[in-house]
Amino acid sequence: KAGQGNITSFFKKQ
Amino acid sequence: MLEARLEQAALLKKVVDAIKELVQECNFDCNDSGIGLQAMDNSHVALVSMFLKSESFSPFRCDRNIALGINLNALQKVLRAAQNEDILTLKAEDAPDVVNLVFENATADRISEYDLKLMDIDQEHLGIPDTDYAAQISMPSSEFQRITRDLSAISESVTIECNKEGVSFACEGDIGKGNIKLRQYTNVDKPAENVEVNMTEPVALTFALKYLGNFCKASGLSEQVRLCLSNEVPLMVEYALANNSYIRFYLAPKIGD
Repeated sequence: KAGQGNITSFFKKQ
Repeated sequence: MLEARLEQAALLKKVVDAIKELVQECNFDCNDSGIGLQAMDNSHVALVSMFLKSESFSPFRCDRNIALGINLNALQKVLRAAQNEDILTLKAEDAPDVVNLVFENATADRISEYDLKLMDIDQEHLGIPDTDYAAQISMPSSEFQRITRDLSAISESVTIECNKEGVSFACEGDIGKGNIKLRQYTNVDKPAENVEVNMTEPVALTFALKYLGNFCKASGLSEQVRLCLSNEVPLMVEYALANNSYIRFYLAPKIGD
């Protein structure tokens, strides 16, 4: 079953 | 100090309505180019990025960078006291404890003034990379809202696929499945009804409908919405506002099978 991605794994903390 | 006057309180009321389901507390970052906001939802699946350019206000003055830490539920309570057509002025000192909101009706015979307490919010700021999206879809925001609502009744997630045929929104749930296809459409007399699909390579991504439904709360801000997709990156849903101001939502795709 598909899992939900996390936005912080695409956009890095500044 | 900050002083920012909006011709219509409706804009700020709608912005708060659009984001308060996703985000409860956030900083309004004020500088000389305008008022911005970036915040993730609690589960870190979605991100909202809003910017109201200084040109959206008249006048606009902000001498120093000021972060207004605001509880959106509290702000909404104060904004309920403003009529949509009221002129709204935001004021704050350089290191403020409160933000001052003034609502004036068009005939200037009623002036309401509120102070909203601010809070210290330690917020992470994410770098959003410039992306050349593989597919960009512009469509009526009401149409996107309807698709999202209709498919939410069937499934928790939707697969948005863009190819030479156009764009499709497909879902599958316990009761069955649904699929909505959109093709390019141009109405010269009513450009708000246009559907425009620009694609450089085919894309198919799956997203949680719950978040898309939240984004659609911004539909009243703009007649058109733009969806930008590339494989394996977050979806961007943009509602463009006057004066190059915008509200953008990013949603991480569902991953794996």
